[in-house]
Amino acid sequence: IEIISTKDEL
Amino acid sequence: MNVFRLLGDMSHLLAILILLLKMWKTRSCAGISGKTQILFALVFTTRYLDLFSSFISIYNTTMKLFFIASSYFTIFLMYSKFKATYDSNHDSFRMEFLVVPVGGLAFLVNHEFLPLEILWTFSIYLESVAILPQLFMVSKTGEAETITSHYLFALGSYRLLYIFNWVYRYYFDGFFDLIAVVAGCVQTILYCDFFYLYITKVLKGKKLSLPA
Repeated sequence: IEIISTKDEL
Repeated sequence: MNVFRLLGDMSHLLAILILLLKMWKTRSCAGISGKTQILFALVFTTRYLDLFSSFISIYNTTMKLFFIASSYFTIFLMYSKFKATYDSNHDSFRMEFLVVPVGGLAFLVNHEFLPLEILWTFSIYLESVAILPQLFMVSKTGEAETITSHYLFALGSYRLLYIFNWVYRYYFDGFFDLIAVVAGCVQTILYCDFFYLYITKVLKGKKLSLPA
């Protein structure tokens, strides 16, 4: 799985 | 932005508003853990440093600023304005027991070994356990005011809703952040016992009290 970080979340 | 994410954010916002309203209306912060509130201020401060480096949306920026400001305002109310009502004897959880291990873990397990990234990771890990002083306080006194239980329920629901949001994002956007998901699950699991008491007692009109 490609891991992308959730920086657009709060 | 999907519906779970939006509901999660609204639940988080509601929790903060309930807490501020409780303190403002009753002129008291009795039953609230100042340690947990300090940890939340630390969480928001270390996570939202990206306010200076990246812009996502007006919504995102506004919410971040509100979370930071409200967390420091809460600390001001607890440790200054309503200091006389702060129940420090029952707020005896040691913050360093959380901050030090979480800091170490953020250094060891992160997406990238960069200062902002480590601070972001630290904030994610710290948020997952920041409620412990509050839960410890409730278990120590054996009870919580109904308004405090509403606050805790809204605060716990927020991360649960975020888990649904991550499941949605995984399937529909191919989006997956292992650190956020694992920490979010830990955070939600910590609330399970409280959720059970909230549903079986508070929703039936009784005060949240623990068996002796």
